[in-house]
Parts: sequence; C-alpha cells; structure tokens
Amino acid sequence: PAPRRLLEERYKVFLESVERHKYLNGFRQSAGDAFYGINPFSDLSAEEFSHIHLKSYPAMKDDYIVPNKTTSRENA
Amino acid sequence: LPLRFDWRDKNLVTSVKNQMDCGACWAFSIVDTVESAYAIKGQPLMELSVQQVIDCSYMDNGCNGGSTLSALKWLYQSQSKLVRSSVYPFKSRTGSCHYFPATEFGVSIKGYKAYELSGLEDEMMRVLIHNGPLAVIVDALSWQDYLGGIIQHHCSSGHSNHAVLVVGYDTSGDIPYWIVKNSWGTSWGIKGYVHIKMGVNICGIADFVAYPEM
Repeated sequence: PAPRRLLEERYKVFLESVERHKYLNGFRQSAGDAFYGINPFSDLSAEEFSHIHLKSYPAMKDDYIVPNKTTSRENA
Repeated sequence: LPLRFDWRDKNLVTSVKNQMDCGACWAFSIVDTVESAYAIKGQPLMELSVQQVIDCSYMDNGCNGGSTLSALKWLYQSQSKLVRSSVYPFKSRTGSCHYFPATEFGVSIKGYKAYELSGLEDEMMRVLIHNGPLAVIVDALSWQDYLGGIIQHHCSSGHSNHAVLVVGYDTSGDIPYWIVKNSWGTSWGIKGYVHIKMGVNICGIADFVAYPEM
C-alpha cells in the first residue's frame, strides 16, 4: 500500500545495492572468497543500514586487557 | 590447538536470533555468551532473555545501541539473573525494566573478562576453546550484502560498530577463518553465520573481545 513515489525510491536504492554487489564480487579470486548479493537488506542504503543495524560501540580502550604479546606467542 | 573447533558441534550454541530493527546487537551477543557458558558448565542449553538486558542494562541505550562490556558489567555488578526468553520475550523496542521475585529461575555470572587481542588471534583461539564463545565488536558495514564465503577484503578494523559471537574457527583449509554467529536472522549470510579470515584482524574481530565467567 506504499505510495508509488516511495516504492520508486526503494527500487532506486535496490538498484544501487545491485551495483554494489557487482563491485564487491569483482574482488573474488577463489571459490572460497566472500560473495555478495540480494538479501533482506538490499532495499536499504548503506547509511540506513548503518543507522538501523550497526549500533554497538566498544567501552574505553583501557577497559580491555592487552596480554603480553611476546609471552602469549611463546605460549602458543 | 585443534585445526578446527566449533562449539556448535557440542550443541552448546543456541539458535540464530533476529534483532529486527532494534539496534541491540550488544545485548544479543552477551546473552549468547551467557547461554553457551551456562551450558558449558553442564546445565541445559536454553534461550535467555535479550529483552531483559535491553531494558535493564542502565549503562546502555537499549535498541539505540550499547556496549558488550557495559552489559557484562551490569550483569556482574547487579548480580541480575537472566530469566528465560519465554518469561521476558523480545519486543524489538526498549521498555521499562521488569523485576522478578528471587524464586524465579535465572542465570547470573561470577565475573567477566575483556581483552584486546589484535595481533594475538592464536591467543584468541585458546581463549575460545578454554572459555566458550566470545562476544566481539566488529566493523560490519560491508556485511550488508554478504551471502556467504570467507570475508577477506573490504572490512577494516578501527570502526567497530556491531557486536556478534565467535563460536569457532577452521584452519584446515587454504584460508583459515573464524565462525561467527550474527543476530540478523537465518536468511542472512550462511544460515545466520559469517566466516571471517583469521590472522590479520579482519573487521577488527580481535580488538574488543569479552566473555562472562560462570
């Protein structure tokens, strides 16, 4: 029931997503590489996607323990 | 360390959830870690309430965003018991915090750890195996269009914006990768999961690592 103007806007965003898929898939070098295409987020612009779905942030850097790299590598 | 390790093989990871339009990935990943850690301790695997964390973790902003570490701090400092998801179901919006009587079943944590492990993904493998699935915060901007395969490009560190759960890894093939559970439903990615190349901190996967202690 959305107005035609809104549908046309979404379709334009969708077509931009398809172009983005082509760009990203252009970097594939082997069968195991990531591949990109139409999924439930294809009618969202990158900005909309980020605004809706990417809402986490880390705490202060000091809150995270940084193990001694030399010791950890030796242990490993 | 084994060539391949996956907590799902031991039936210690709950099913993929869908956060819908609620920006509470931070709560989903932390509840995922508690569900698995509780089951690793020999208890039944069960779905716990994400909505409780969204509504009650007062240092975060519910569906408008939050931090995995502040959620763990809230769980630990308040000694809140996470109730079953069926008791406090997901509503896809922030609401008021509901309190339950002490007799209500719930899962609390005895502590938590948070590490910065960039350049130390071998150490991250060890932490994963010894402690259970890990909540991490990644740069997921390029994940919008992901369908499958191993992410190796277009995913830098330094812009962490999405919390997910590392449940395993596979180093047996040409390209070693982390096995990561997302909260965007099963129609995204590999039945809700994504594979990320190991060893070079792709997407900043090793920058902000956290898990509860049970």
